[in-house]
Amino acid sequence: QYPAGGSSTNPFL
Amino acid sequence: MDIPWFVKAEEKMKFDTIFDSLFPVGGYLTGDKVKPVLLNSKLPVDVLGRVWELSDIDRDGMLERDEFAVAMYLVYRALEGEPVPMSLPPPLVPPSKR
Repeated sequence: QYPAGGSSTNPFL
Repeated sequence: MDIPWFVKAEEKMKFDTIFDSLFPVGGYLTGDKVKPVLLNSKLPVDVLGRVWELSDIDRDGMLERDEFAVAMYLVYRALEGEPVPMSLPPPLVPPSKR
């Protein structure tokens, strides 16, 4: 589910 | 497939009211507007991160009205003790996104 390399669009990550 | 949306009409109205109170720009709320609202739920940040992953269906870093309703739905269910799913069940995908 998570995009590779983390999600820069997710304000909680 | 015409599955009814999990978000019922009266709940959607409540979520729409919250959505509009946050001053959406062009029909979208950015992450920095939604974040404090979700943090208000006092749910753990990792749970809220998953809520965001599931509700930002097009992954543009913003939530439009229906995506926001999904986020709020998941937060309310989590507050009632239901676990946040790892992936979005089909009946929770807004009809506009199928």
